[in-house]
Amino acid sequence: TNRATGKDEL
Amino acid sequence: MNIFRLLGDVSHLLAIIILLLKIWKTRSCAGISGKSQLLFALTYTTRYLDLVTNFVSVYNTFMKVVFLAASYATIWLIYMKFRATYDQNHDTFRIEFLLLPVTILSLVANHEFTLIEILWTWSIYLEAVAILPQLFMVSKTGEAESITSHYLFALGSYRGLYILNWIYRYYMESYYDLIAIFAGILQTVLYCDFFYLYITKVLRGQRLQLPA
Repeated sequence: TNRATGKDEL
Repeated sequence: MNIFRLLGDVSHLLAIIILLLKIWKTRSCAGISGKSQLLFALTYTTRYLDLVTNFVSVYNTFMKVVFLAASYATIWLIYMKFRATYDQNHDTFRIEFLLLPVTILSLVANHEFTLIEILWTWSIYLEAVAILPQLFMVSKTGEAESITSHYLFALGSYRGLYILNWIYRYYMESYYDLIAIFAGILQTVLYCDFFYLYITKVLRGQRLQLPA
């Protein structure tokens, strides 16, 4: 899974 | 950002505002589970620790601040200002039965064994079950004020809309996060019977009555 760096979702 | 996530965040914001207004206007937190509100405050606190470390966007920062402030304000209203109206006898769900498995699962199933990631994971799993004390309280009292059911509908819809957001992001951005998806599906499923009652009863002007 390509993890989004940092969390952009609330 | 996509329309599903935006609608989800708006629905979430709406739920929090509905609850704050209900308690403030009626000067009563009858029928509201303080335990669920505590779990939500814990969820936002452990999830938004990166509020000051990494800046995502003005929108992201603004919403995090609003969710944190509103959840602590709600707790203050329930346990301090309108404490006399807090229905302690019906808010009896044993939250330790939630905190323990959530803690174990976040230590076992996470993306990275670092403090910030474990806390994020913990908050994701906790949010999935945080509404249980509230749903339990509604089933114990056998009914809920219509304003409380609107709150629950908005709150339950938010994560349901996030599921659409994850489908969208999977196909459009080939992004997915199995932890968030698994917890989000569980969280939404927990509202199913409430959604049924809300659609079939509350929207027809009847009170939300649960078979006691």
